Amino acid sequence: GELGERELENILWDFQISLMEADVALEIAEDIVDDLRESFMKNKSRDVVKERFKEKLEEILNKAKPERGLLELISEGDKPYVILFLGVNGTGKTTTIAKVAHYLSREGLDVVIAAGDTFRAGAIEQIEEHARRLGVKLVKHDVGADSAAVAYDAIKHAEARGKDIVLIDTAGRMQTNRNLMDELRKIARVSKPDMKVFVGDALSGNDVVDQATTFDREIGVDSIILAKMDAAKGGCAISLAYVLEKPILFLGTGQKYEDLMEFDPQLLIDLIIG
Amino acid sequence: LLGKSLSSVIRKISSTALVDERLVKEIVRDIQRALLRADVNVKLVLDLSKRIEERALKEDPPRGLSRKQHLIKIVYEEIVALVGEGKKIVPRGKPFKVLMIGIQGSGKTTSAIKLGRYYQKRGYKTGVICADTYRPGALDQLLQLGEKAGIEIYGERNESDPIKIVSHGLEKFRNFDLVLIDTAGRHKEEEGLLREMEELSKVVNPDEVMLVLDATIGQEAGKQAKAFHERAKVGSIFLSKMDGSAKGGGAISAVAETGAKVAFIGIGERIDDIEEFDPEGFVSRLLG
Ligand SMILES: Nc1nc2c(ncn2[C@@H]2O[C@H](COP(=O)(O)OP(=O)(O)OP(=O)(O)O)[C@@H](O)[C@H]2O)c(=O)[nH]1
Ligand SMILES: Nc1nc2c(ncn2[C@@H]2O[C@H](COP(=O)(O)OP(=O)(O)OP(=O)(O)O)[C@@H](O)[C@H]2O)c(=O)[nH]1
Ligand SMILES: [Mg+2]
Ligand SMILES: [Mg+2]
Repeated sequence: GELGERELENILWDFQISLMEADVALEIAEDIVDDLRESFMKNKSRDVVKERFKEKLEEILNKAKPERGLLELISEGDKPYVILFLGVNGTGKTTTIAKVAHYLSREGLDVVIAAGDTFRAGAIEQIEEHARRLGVKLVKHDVGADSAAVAYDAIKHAEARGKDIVLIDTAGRMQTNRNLMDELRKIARVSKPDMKVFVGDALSGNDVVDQATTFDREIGVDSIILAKMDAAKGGCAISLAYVLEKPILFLGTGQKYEDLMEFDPQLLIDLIIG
Repeated sequence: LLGKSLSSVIRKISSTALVDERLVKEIVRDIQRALLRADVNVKLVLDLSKRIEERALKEDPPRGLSRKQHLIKIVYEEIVALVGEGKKIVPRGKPFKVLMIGIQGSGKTTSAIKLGRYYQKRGYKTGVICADTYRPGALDQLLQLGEKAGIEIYGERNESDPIKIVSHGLEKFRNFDLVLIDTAGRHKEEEGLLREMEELSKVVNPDEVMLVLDATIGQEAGKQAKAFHERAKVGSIFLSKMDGSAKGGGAISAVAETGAKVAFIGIGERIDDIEEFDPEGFVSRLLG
């Protein structure tokens, strides 16, 4: 039969709540429900409600599905292929770089890591230990050195030795911190990366949208990796896909090097609707 | 009786001619959206909205208060009740032991040093034990921060059992006033790590268990806090990264699920970027 207007509103409200409880940002959840309301106005059939919700989420998440995988992009790009990792404090950038280095090494590629966090206590030691465990070359300077200089050094090393990839780690920073965003802009200007990857924390709520849009506006974001998905519902992927429409390359699903999986929209939809 | 916290809500109420059902619904909707945007738990926000609306429409203003003033008072009371009051932690007994726990990357290590310096400046001799045996560079991070802060650090580079490290550390710091124990990050799906935390808490027998919570955390805050609380009785919360744009609404869920109070907030990466929790300031920021 057909949905009455009051019943439709209740269904849409319940759906908005389930989206928000899965960490879809408030305004995005509202926009999604507004879009759905419009489509329901055109076709009020009762028996495809759950299908329509699924289709809507698929439509949104498919905008974040990478058209080409990382390996493909690398093979089409310059050598060395330079990837700059950025994001706010504690989201999982350094650990994600280690995972990506592991993944690429296993594909037979020669990786160089630039210890670009020259600020935080223990940052260089942290990535140095990962590089040692992975058998990957690390380029580092002293604590307090210019981060752009480390990146530049790593790229020069890779060029000289015919290495395939340079992964640049950077210090976490609040997107609202003017000076730190200027510093990041300088690192990007000097290193001219082939890809700028925003690493987000899948546990974060509404702020992840402000983080990603600010980093994109100020520095530029080419793709996204969401870490700590093993702890989260993943609604942030929907928010980011809706707002940025940039590819989500990987999801981080734990603290081991293997805990990196390619972004699969279906998995996320099952988490939220299933 | 009110800070600038509810100024925009107050302004709306004050500038309207009549406190009628329409105004109340509008105010409640504004507050609802602000709290949801601030990452307060959805169910808590909906319950709060119902309570405010009911009280505003059914309660008679107490003697001396206009209907407008009464509405403002209700909104303020209900939100502050959710947030709870701060908590003053006074180290007593030798040593006063604080166990720092929380999700990966929430700010435990940085906050442990901030707390150490906060108390050491107030005359408490402080030591920090590195009980994180997983994260590469964890001990180096503490050693470097400890040197900057003038705080002694105890750690064992090649020991993989945090219980051994903590026992040795507590022995070394037995005459200190305050000992903070930094632990590895963990979340509620990691059963092995939760069990380790439980064992650690039994061995340490802490005077205070402090949950370090990232201000950017979303709707999972309550569930995560509850899981930690079931294994180690959380007594206080350190709300980190409040210097960004996140409002820290997850702290409200953590308070609701654990009965703990927010004691401190982190407002930056430097050692002095720590403040005692101020409920009014928090509410003001929550409502944007
Ligand atoms: N459970 C889980 N933990 C993760 C994941 N990714 C990273 N972590 C953990 O999160 C914590 C922070 O990771 P880091 O790699 O240091 O994060 P970061 O973004 O480099 O941090 P800063 O450089 O300080 O901004 C560490 O304890 C990691 O092991 C993940 O996918 N799942
Ligand atoms: N801006 C800002 N950054 C903070 C704050 N507290 C911690 N950080 C940063 O957040 C990141 C993570 O902090 P850590 O102290 O390493 O977090 P942790 O909980 O010990 O991480 P794990 O041990 O991996 O679980 C670092 O980059 C810190 O400098 C804060 O209040 N404000
Ligand atoms: Mg890092
Ligand atoms: Mg730590």
